[in-house]
Order: sequence, then structure tokens, then C-alpha cells
Amino acid sequence: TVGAVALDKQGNLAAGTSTGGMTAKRWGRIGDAPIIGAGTFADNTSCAVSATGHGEYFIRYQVAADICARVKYQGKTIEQAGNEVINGVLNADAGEGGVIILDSKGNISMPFNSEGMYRASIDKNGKVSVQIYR
Amino acid sequence: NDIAIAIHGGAGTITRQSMTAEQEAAYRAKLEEAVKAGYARLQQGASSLEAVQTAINVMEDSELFNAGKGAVFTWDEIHELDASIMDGRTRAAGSVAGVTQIKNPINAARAVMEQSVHVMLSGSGADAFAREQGLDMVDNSYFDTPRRREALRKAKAKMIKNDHASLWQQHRDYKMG
Repeated sequence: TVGAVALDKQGNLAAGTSTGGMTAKRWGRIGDAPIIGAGTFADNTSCAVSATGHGEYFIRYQVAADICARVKYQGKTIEQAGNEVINGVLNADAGEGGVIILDSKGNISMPFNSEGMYRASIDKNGKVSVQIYR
Repeated sequence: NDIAIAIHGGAGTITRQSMTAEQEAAYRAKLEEAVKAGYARLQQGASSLEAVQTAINVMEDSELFNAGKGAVFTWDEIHELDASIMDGRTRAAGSVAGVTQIKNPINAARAVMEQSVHVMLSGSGADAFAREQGLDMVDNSYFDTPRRREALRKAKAKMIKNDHASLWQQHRDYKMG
């Protein structure tokens, strides 16, 4: 699965996710990637999220929307909200994966509970980061 | 206003031991290419939607990631792709699921969002919609890669072995009649 979140000069957020699903899937199985609120979510008043991981868990816990809801209604930072959902809610049920999160101030957070996650970012100061492992 | 972008290329059992130096370098280079392509669009004044689409297109066109070219195989040895996109300004959204002929599924998701009254289209209908929209269409074999075919072979072998093991467990007293 691949995904991206971005903040433009007009202050607008967007999120997108694209995937080939899981190896050897059958019966028209669909994961979280095309499910708005599960694998992808964006709202200028909170944040933009794209997810990757075990889709069945991300669907049931509405991971992307849950993170943004915690930011919007509980006033949490994207780092707090992402950590709570990925390392708390998701981890408690053995759901594995991660998310990239961006808020309307240009803050970036990329929490995951798996061994690694391919990820990269360019922050509001122009700093480039490319990471794979913990 | 500030601009920023973040991307991911999948998560899982990714360790230093599981990758050669060459493989790691290839992943790092492609991630950097993708994030810089999206960022360049933002610098030019493009929308966040454009930046997201641009960055994802780079990864969809790479064999390294499980999306677009390089997508994994289904049990029936084809590829079924999914994608979605959402605009934070309006909360407009579009997605496609189980498509088999769209070269860049994220482009189809955006077309659903902007050119239809729907949010999600699936299967052959979504492929037909993308074709009508003039998106790049490909034969399903375009997504094939030797690496993913080998992954399917291993997965099937493991699943069949596990099936046999569970059946054997259920019928371990078969000889008793």
C-alpha cells in the first residue's frame, strides 16, 4: 500500500491511498485503502491521514477518522492522537500497521506498530526525511 | 502559507536483515523521488490534491510497492486494486475498489470524486467509468512482477499446508471408522 498527505499554499489538506491488497486474497476481499474514514481521511479542521496495514482492523476501528476526531473534538495534537490509535486502540487488538498524519499547521507524525514502515516527508521548513526502520 | 507533504510505501515486517543494501537503496531513492515530486507541485502552487496524486503516481509506477505496477496477486493470479482520495477543504471524496485495468487507480479515485456524484465505485463498473473518463487503461498482466508471483506461490503453499494440517487434526481418528 502507498499513500500521501499534503498541505498546500492555500492551507488545504488532502489525503490519498492506493493498494494492490493482500497476497492470495479471495472472494473480492477489500481492505481499508478505499474506505473513507478507515484508510484515508482529510478535513482542514483537523488533519489528513493515509493508512497502511492489516485492513480488517483499520476498517473496524475507523482508524483514519478516529485520529482526526481526537484532534478535532479532544484538542489533541496529531502525535498524541496517532499514538493513541496506533499504539493503543489498534495494538490492543493485535492490529498491525501505521499511518502518516499532517495537520493544517504543517506538523507531521508517522506512527506505526509494525517492525518498519517505508516513509518520507518534507516538512514546513523544507527538511527532507526518508526512513524505513524504527 | 507553509507547505508540507508526507508519504508511505507500506508497513510490515521490514528489518535490516530482510533487505540487501541494494534493495534498501532502491527503496530510499524511490521514496525520495516520490516525496520530492509531490513537494515540487506544492512549490509551484498546485493543490494538495495534485501533490498527493503526483507522489502516489510515482509509487504506483514503481515495482517496489504494492500498488499499481508491482501489486500483489490474488488467489486467482490476477490483480485487484483499490484507491481513495479526500479533499480536506470540502470533505469531498472518491474511491475505487477491486479494479483490474486502471493503470493508476488513484487517478480513478479522483475522477470519481470530481466527475461523478458518487463516492465509491467497484469492480468492472469502476473500470468502465475510468475508461469513459479517458484514464490510462492496461491489460491486467501489466501489473505482473516475478517477485509478487513468487510471493503468491509461497503463500499458496503455506495456506494449502495449513489447510491440510487443520483437516488432519479434525480427522485424526479417521481409521477408527
